Amino acid sequence: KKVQMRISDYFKCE
Amino acid sequence: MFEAKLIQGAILKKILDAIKDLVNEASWDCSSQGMSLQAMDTSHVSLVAVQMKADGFDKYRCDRSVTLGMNLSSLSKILKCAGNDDTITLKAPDDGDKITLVFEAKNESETSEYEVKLMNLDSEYLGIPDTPYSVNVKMPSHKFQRICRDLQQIGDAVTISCAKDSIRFAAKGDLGSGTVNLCQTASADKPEDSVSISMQEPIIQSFALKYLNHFAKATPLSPQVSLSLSPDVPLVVEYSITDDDGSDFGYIRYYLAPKIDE
Repeated sequence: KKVQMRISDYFKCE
Repeated sequence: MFEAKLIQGAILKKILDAIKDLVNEASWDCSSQGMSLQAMDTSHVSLVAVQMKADGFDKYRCDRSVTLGMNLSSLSKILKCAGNDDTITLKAPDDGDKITLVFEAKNESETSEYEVKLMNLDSEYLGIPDTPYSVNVKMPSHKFQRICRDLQQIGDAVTISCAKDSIRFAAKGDLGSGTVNLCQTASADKPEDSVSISMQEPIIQSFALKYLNHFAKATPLSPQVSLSLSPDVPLVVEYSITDDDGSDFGYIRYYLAPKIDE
């Protein structure tokens, strides 16, 4: 079973 | 005062077609460098970044940087009123609450003018690390579109794997499975039909096809698409934007977070 990651798990707010 | 004129207005129409179904509202950041936009989709799984360079416009004036927040489906509706051969001019006064779009038909005396309301949006700007990727693939954009559309018939996710000189797209579902394998092409007779693969290390990652099919709406902008992958980071799908003369105008980059094993 795979889970969908979010973009904010990788890129942080500037 | 901000004013940007694009003789090939169709480029702007295609850019909106490529982002309007993914992002509802976004801000265009306009500076002397050009126009750019960065926005996440509503579920925060993907990110789109657009850049249009100032020197790609036929006329560009930006006295001071402005942020033009707008509803992209409204902008897209207005742009549908422009013909494919129309020149499009965007105008915004420094402290206005709307943007004006002027469409001029070629060799005709007809001009039309529309206004779109601007919005104040709380935009979060994400920092995208500039890192090298394990795999870079360039392939015909229509081929990528076709693969994503076909595999969505089979399953919700595609597993992309790359080893040696080939890239493999695979999907599984209740009805069965499907795989498309693409090998690097030797000849460069027609660069737009070529597949080129540069790999530092083998990779295997899964992504939701729903988003890739959204990204493929940028296909009319470019004959080639570039895919960049590294383990455990978002996939980058890039379409470069060129005008009819082949000059570089900017890009649309989509970033998609992977699906990982629980």
